[in-house]
Amino acid sequence: YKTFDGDLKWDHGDVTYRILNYSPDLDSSVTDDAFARAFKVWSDVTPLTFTRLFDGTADIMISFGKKDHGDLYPFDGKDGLLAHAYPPGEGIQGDAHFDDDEFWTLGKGPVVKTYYGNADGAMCHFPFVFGGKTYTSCTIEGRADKLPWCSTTDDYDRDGKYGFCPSELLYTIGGNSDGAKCVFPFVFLGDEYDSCTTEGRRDGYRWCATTSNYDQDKKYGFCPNTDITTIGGNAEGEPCHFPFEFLGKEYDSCTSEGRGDGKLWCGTTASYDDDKKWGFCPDQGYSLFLVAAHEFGHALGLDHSNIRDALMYPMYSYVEDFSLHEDDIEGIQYLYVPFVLPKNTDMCFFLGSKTDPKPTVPQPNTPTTTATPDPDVTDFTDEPEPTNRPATTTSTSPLDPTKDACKVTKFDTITVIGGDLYFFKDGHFWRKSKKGDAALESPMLISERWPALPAVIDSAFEDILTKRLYFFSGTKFWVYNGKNVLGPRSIEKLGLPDSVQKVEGALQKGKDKVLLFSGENFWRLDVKTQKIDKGYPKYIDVVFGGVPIDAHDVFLYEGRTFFCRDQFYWRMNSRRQVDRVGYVKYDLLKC
Amino acid sequence: WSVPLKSVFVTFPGDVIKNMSDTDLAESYLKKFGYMDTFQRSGFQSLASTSKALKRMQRQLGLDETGQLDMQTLEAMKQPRCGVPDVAN
Repeated sequence: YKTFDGDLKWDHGDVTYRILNYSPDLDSSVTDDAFARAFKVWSDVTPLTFTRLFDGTADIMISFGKKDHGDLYPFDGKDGLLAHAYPPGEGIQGDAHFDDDEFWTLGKGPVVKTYYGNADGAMCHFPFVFGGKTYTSCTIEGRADKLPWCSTTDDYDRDGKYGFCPSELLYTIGGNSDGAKCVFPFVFLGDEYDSCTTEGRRDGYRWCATTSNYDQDKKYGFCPNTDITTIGGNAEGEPCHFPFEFLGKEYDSCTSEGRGDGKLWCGTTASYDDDKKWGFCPDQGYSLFLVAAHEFGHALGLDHSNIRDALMYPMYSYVEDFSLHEDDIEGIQYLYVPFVLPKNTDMCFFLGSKTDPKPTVPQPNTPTTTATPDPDVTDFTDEPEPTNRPATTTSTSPLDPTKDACKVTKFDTITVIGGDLYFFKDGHFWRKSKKGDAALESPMLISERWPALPAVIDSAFEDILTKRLYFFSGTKFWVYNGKNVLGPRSIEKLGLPDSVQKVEGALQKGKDKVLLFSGENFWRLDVKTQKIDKGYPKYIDVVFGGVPIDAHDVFLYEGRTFFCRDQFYWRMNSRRQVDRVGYVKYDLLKC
Repeated sequence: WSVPLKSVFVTFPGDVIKNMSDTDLAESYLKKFGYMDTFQRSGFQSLASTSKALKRMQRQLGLDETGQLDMQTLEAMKQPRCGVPDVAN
């Protein structure tokens, strides 16, 4: 999973949403239910709650729109882009927009709720039998008033259950007429209209007057789509006309002829060649529930995942029995579930920590005691026996004061331990206290402070929760917990590929994740499970734009990320903007 | 009788999606979803090419990283999807 730059998220758990308008494709109750279920997907795995508002400003404002719909990201007609949403924040942030040039369904074709009739508003059942004939869509057969209807069971002849299908002859959506039906013909700007029209609107929505004269009464509403309404095109949702003529040939069904994209279309008059009126044919449509659940993931702070089965994967695919993928759960819980330290965590990783070694005379690089393996311990059992190497109990004694950090042009690694900066080079390290004016301490020997480590350290980090120190050198790593050490272990055990020859930087991300850098890639390590997360590696410059891709030290210091190359650093703020490029020597070492 | 049917593509009035060449489609896709912008904003890449952008896109979408506009990549670009860019700008 991926979160947005700076881990954007809501600062409150009671998130509000408001549905600003509805698609003509679905009954409002079906839409309301789809959105409610989409929010439940996330509230089921977090402490978040979602409350619907009916007026005012909500955190998540939901709307349907077509093409240019008021932000900088226009939709593109049928198919292609389905929807988009903004990460949490004020204004447009957090809002979700759905492309109303799509055919919105629940993923398996038209969802047609009935009105009136004798089926209590049940959904149409397609196909159904009427008069011995099978119907796959609403029909006006059998009715003199031309109102489309359907059976709500598979056999009307047997069950007699029916209702009327959405139609502008029954009701309108939105507008200012409280759902009144269209009145045909009606007058608009002096012209007479016999059907719904998009005239007078830039957004492409079909509307009608609900009195005989719009110019006079100004009463209107939007026309619902039906399962025989065409989508997109230029026929304002008129149904297909079969047969229709196209390039001199007659068609009795929808065709993809004439199009390079394979989409099915039809003429809405007897001759496309003469009238040029057309629209796309209704298909399975897109599940509003699935797309909404994905978009709400964005609205809560999740970016796209590269796990194909995850909900946050950018492409749409229909799944019948949806359940949230582990990757999505981890992502949303990373943002919203307070971290709870697992029971006995402190004892899990370090055999040595279970014993309380008596202080001994320090013998650098010579193990003095060995811990007894504990049967309860399950981690780190596949490598050389962990050793318990007591380090000096007092601070490390300064060595050669002539070794001048200010003359080092390239450190092996730079890291932050206990808030202080540590600079490592060729068996020595320097500490620069977080207190701004404190002088750089004289160089000290790595072997004295951390006897198990080699002279060259490629990377290091302190786990902020457990205060354990992780050191990387070549393809090995060591973990220090106070005086106790575990390692060396192979970095392959963490899940890094064998092509990684060294880890060049480590960046704490959240409480239990650390990004490990090597070459132009980085991986995310779950410190708790000691495994690399799925979906990695990623390219450094895709996520961290504007920094050298050959940085050899990466670390987090005072809330900012530093990428070092030679004597220079690139500093990046929490919004991942490079806000300073400077010298390690002057700005960090204060030489 | 064995002459293959010759498809005639027409421009449908009001159609938002025009018939695009594969290359145009790829370029538009890579730009729209952030894969191309990455190159423009950073001065450190030496291989600032469509091929590398394609590789990144292929990695993100779990495709074979060929760096080529192959069939599977082209098909992926034609799939319905979310409009949020894959690579943050």
